[in-house]
Amino acid sequence: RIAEPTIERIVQYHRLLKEFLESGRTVVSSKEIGDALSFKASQVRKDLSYFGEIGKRGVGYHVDRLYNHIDQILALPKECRIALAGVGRLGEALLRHKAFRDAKYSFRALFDIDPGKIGKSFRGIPCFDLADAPKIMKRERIEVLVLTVPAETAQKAVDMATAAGTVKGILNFSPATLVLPAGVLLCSVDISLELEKLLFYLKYRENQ
Amino acid sequence: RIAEPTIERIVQYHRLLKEFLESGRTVVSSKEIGDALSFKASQVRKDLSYFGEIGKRGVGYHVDRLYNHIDQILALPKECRIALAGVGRLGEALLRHKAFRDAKYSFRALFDIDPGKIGKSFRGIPCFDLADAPKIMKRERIEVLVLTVPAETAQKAVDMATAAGTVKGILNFSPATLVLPAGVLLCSVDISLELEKLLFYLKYRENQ
Ligand SMILES: NC(=O)c1ccc[n+]([C@@H]2O[C@H](COP(=O)([O-])OP(=O)(O)OC[C@H]3O[C@@H](n4cnc5c(N)ncnc54)[C@H](O)[C@@H]3O)[C@@H](O)[C@H]2O)c1
Ligand SMILES: NC(=O)c1ccc[n+]([C@@H]2O[C@H](COP(=O)([O-])OP(=O)(O)OC[C@H]3O[C@@H](n4cnc5c(N)ncnc54)[C@H](O)[C@@H]3O)[C@@H](O)[C@H]2O)c1
Repeated sequence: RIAEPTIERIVQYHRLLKEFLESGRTVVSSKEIGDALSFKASQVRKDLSYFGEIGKRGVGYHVDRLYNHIDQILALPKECRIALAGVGRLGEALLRHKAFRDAKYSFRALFDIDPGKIGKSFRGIPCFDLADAPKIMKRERIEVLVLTVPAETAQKAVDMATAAGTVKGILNFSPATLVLPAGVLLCSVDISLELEKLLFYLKYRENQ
Repeated sequence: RIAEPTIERIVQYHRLLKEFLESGRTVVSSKEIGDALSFKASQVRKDLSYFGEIGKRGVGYHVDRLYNHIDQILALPKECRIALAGVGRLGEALLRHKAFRDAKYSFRALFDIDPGKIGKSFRGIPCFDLADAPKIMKRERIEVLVLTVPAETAQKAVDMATAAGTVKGILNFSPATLVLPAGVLLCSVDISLELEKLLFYLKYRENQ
């Protein structure tokens, strides 16, 4: 069973506590938080205790302290050192997208196997040969890899990029089943799920 | 307040009811469903009543009937007629991605303003001039638009594509604030949120 509260629930707590804070409330119970968000009070208590927030029996939590704690939890820590492998259509679209150019994402290196791309810079970020990944990942202390390579070469890219042991997490877009070293977190993204959600909501509106 | 149950909750009900069905359960209460998923029983009842499932007081719901109903709800209806505007890096990456080539997504038309793309076919789908969108959207009865154009021309693309009145929903990737005709559902996607989630989960693991 997953013990960590989902980021979605934490964002909801954050928003709700901000409202409570702004409306002048000083104390709030897990039941009140649960009622406002349709969670069970026990789920709220479990989530908050995960962050060391125990609450006072019969009283609850101090709104300002809880809000500040969650605010801190949501704040991304130091700048995160990221590399991207596969400077193709999707890779380039991500690098050019406004939100990825935010200062908190520090793209330090790109990797590709196409000689036409190796040695070039994309938005000021140098593109290296995948063969040099072990030494570059180590030199740049890269913690996160964004994987936008085709399915057939995805495992190779993962093996090369994780060889130096610096990578803690991979954001994977390729439709490949990957084998990762122990301790590396894999997050796979499938944008077609968003299309599926839209079609689902359109179906509902028709049913009304 | 959003009255529709989120697709995420419905998928959870679906999975849980399947388990109940397979373990031979015939009846289940909203409290049991809620306890298993950490939702309030009242939330479960509200969600299910949205689909016309009222349940019997003191008894609950028939597992097989409820499961079949939700199964039907989750099944995507007829093939959905889709157009994509902006055949650039992101647009092409989506068209080439395995999951978007599923038979249930019927991409009927592409639109662009680049003369080098107009008149060509991408994965067998013809690309038209955005100026012809009103007549093409009407002829092909397009219900969903995928918008992968730059922010500065996004509103123009929306205006042209919705002029014929066939579009019911837009899956928007551009970082633009859009004005839509009444009744058109807008779903905006920001892939950088996935990177943010990964960084957040990595931060947690460090805190353990
Ligand atoms: N998850 C999603 O929602 C989603 C959406 C679109 C595309 N995709 C996937 O993203 C991937 C890339 O799609 P695309 O359209 O950008 O492809 P593309 O062919 O345009 O780009 C692939 C790039 O990766 C490079 N490459 C190949 N093998 C490599 C390796 N081992 N190491 C480093 N670089 C390597 C190629 O030289 C090329 O530059 C595909 O697997 C596609 O299915 C996923
Ligand atoms: N939401 C996300 O997570 C995400 C991720 C990556 C990119 N993006 C966004 O997607 C958009 C496209 O990015 P890209 O890298 O593919 O850009 P691109 O420049 O490679 O492609 C844009 C394409 O749109 C065409 N175009 C321009 N105006 C048009 C119009 N009015 N109607 C039809 N076609 C038009 C261009 O001719 C070109 O073919 C950008 O807004 C970018 O910020 C979003």
